[in-house]
Amino acid sequence: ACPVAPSSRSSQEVWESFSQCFTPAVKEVVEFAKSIPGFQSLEQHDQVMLLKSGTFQVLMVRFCSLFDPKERTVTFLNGQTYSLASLRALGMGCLLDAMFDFSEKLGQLGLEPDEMALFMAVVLVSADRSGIVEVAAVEQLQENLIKALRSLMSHRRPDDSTLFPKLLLRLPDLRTLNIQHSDKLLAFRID
Amino acid sequence: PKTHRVMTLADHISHIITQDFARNQ
Repeated sequence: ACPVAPSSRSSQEVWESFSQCFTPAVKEVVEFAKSIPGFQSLEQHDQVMLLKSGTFQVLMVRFCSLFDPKERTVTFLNGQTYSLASLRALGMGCLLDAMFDFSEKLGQLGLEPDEMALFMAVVLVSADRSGIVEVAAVEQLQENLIKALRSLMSHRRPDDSTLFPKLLLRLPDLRTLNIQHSDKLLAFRID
Repeated sequence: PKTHRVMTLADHISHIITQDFARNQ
């Protein structure tokens, strides 16, 4: 639920409320990560590193459901719908364009909620490895999660062997989104 | 008084994660 400002509020206030909306969303990703079987048996340092490099990408997957690529609108959890044009005024134009494209491609795969959740777990443990201490343990967890996702999807759609590879092709898209945007968007933190 | 700090979203995310793990130590 991230209400974007009515015109009466300054852009700083808009950014403040947007940044504050991010905090609960990030905390939810941390709780989600802790629920991934095997994640908490990783070194705590590695858990933190994966979260730091993967949370933005997981959020991008989660936010996809807010985007309507056909109508080019975003509907926040509080029900407020905004057109791409009105959101562009906040200066997030290029991220929004990228998000619309990404959510269109992901949406076309028609994943079930449990497949989407398993995909987000794969996204998190596939995040950047720099700074990871026990790479082998992370790689093993990633392999297990990919195996689980593949068997869930092939069990459900035995005659469609293209869907899983198409899904994995979204991982590089997410990495690009992360590289292009997570260190550009500014946030305000109030201490 | 409220002090505002401007940072990248990546740093904002890192800060929240660090705080969460520190709190659950």
